[in-house]
Amino acid sequence: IRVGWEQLLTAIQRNISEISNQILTRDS
Amino acid sequence: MPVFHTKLIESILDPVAQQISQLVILHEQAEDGAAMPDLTQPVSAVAKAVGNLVQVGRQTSATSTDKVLQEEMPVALDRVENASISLIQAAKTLRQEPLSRSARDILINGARGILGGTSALLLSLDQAEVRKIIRICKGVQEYLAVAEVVEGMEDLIVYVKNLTPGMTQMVKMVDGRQAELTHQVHRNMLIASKDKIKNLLPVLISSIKIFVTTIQSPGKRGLDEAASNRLYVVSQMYLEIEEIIRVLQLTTYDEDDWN
Repeated sequence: IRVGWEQLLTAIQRNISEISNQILTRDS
Repeated sequence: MPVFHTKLIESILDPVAQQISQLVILHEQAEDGAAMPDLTQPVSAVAKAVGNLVQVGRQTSATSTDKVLQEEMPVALDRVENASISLIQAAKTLRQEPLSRSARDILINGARGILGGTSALLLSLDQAEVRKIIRICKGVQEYLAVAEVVEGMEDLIVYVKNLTPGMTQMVKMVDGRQAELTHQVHRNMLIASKDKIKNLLPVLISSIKIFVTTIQSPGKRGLDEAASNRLYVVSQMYLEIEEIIRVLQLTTYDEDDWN
């Protein structure tokens, strides 16, 4: 469970940063 | 499992969606009393990323000219932000009570909420991209109608010169979109319509040319046929673009799948 949750939260954090990048790089 | 209708959305959300599913199963099995680890650090890293996302997202929605996006983005951002608050609360409780069942529930719901909120956000951005393509399509449709006023060869040259950039952009954007879709049937529909339009373009130019030649000939024989033939080609192209617009708006996404 420990590994699972830590991995998930890390993945969520990466995803959210990736989405922020997507928003910043999209054409206005 | 929900279906992600673009490869980008799928690549971002699918791994997390799968991990959440696995953790839900573990969570349901965790009646054995296994203590939860201290998650305050990874949760606070998520909160920091969410804070940045909310800032970037709000700025984008405020400056966007797309009214729908302006309305949808803040709602999705609120969902992500609220889910992040739930995660913080759950982690705080679990630090003090590692066996708390209700804190685990809040943690699971927080993770699901982030997934749901980010899905809504990505879908909203994706639909704004679709609306951009549709605007280009409608521009081409409008200009197709101008074919009816072309009565000289010079007009025809100008017409082709004006039609080409929009047509090229539309074909390029539709092609880019089909490559991005995960739904094979939708991809095939877009490819078929795009190919038909590409094939009809020289037919359109030829039909206008025949009309111009006929109207300039002394007897103007066959003018009605030439006009109706031109109208037929224009309508075929118009309808094909209409089909592209329809298919572009189809999604296989069902937000309720998250609940």
